[in-house]
Amino acid sequence: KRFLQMLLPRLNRQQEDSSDSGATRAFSKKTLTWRLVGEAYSSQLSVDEQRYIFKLAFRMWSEVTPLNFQEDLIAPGAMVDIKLGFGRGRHLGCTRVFDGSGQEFAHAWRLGDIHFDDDEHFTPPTSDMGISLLKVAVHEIGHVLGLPHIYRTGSIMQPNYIPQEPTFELDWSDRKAIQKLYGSCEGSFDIAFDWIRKERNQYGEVMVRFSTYFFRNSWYWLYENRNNRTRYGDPIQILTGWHGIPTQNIDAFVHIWTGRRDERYFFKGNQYWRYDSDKDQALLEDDQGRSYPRLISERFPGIPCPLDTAFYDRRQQLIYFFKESFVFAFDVNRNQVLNSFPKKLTEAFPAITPRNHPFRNIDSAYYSYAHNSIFFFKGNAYWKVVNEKDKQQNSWLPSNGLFPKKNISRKWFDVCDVHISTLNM
Amino acid sequence: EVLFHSRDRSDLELSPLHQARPIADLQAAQRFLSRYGWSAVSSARSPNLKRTTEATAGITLAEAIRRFQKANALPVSGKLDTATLVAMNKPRCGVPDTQVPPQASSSTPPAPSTRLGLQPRARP
Repeated sequence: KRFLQMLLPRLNRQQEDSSDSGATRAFSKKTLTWRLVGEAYSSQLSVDEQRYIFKLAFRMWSEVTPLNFQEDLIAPGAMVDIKLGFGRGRHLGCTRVFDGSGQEFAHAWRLGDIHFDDDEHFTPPTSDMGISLLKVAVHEIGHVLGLPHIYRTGSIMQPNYIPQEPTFELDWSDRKAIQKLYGSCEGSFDIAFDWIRKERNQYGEVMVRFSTYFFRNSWYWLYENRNNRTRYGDPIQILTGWHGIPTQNIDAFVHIWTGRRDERYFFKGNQYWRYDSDKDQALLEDDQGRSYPRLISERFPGIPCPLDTAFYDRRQQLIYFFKESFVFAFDVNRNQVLNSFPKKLTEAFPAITPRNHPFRNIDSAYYSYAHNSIFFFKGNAYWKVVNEKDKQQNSWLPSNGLFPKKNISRKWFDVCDVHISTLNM
Repeated sequence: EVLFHSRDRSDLELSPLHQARPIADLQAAQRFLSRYGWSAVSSARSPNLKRTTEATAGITLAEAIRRFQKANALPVSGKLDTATLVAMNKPRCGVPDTQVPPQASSSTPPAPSTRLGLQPRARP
């Protein structure tokens, strides 16, 4: 079997060399399977612990690449992309003998086999003793994916084991190194929004804080603008982080925020839910005792559904609702659509560069507090709406004009899916 | 099959038999440098193990030691000094060290300057 493996490289393997760094892309397909080999369990950790640690290690790579990893306990061994196992001294038919406790603790083979020296004292992530199996596994998986050793403080691919640092995560440079081989993560979002919270600091002053969220299907990410990455460990299930709202494919989110009002609404299909920020759950009923979800048409007369997206303009106190190639401006005080609407998207938000425009069916209209701008997302691209600062610098710019499109993944980095089986860890 | 008897796992302590032999002399160092690719002529080497034999030593031991010292930010003497031996004995991955990629690491882009922001740290 091993001889055949060497002679007949698996169809999905690919030996694309990548410039001078010694890194070579090893796989061409997006979903890779792995398995902890049955006859090669470690004697130091329970099998479930070992499998959980490897599952997390693969997830950590999945969180920063377009790759997904799935444990496969059924397929014939030769069809499993990455096989892991523990052994001592001469092990698993491997030509590279382990040396006992100390020095060499693991190695990875080009064809996707990873061996761990069971003479080493491997420990789970919760321990600060011995050698972290998670850290070694992430390192060896990096090799199997095509990364060489990298002599850079902070890199997971350093050849020597670095005892547990405060946070063990893949840093910016390691992410760019692997993305040079496999590309960056792309994909459309259902909604993107900044969640506002009001808090009091130690002096009793009211502080306004925001967090950025991206939703897709049944999961979401919190995006840390100042760190140029998502929160470690995301994405997670909507079900886990939000209570009482639809658990997938939400159409729109709107936060009506004025001096007197603070109302947050989620829209899906022909219904909407109001969310209580303090209690962190959807309200069960409105002020008149009518239960949520309620019909969009009742609360927002004249607004079609299902919606593509929506956003609230605090300055004008208008909600802009989007559906196909039309946009509706809804006055929250008079509770009605402005007379001059609906308008064509191209009319209300004209392209600055001719024909560089989403035209219809935008995925999300997102006001970003980090960038003080509105962005229209569609597929992998975004269009930035002209804001006041742009107008001051270039008075010729049309109001609400759209700058030419750019790539979402070049502004919001490493927003990556993980395999559905690893969504809940 | 390795059996363990003590409830407090004290027998998990590895018997000396399984200890890796420390690298303490020139011969052991030469084996180390060869095993991890420092003695090989710098050709395009794979980021993980290949099943073909490595290119045989084409450079002097001193040169191999210098390369290893440079990559590990040690004083580059070409001699097997204590610091170099310590570095060689550190726990490490068994994959050879391919040519040292250029140090230039892709710099992080400037983050948006807005002060507002709630940035939780740890992985939930």
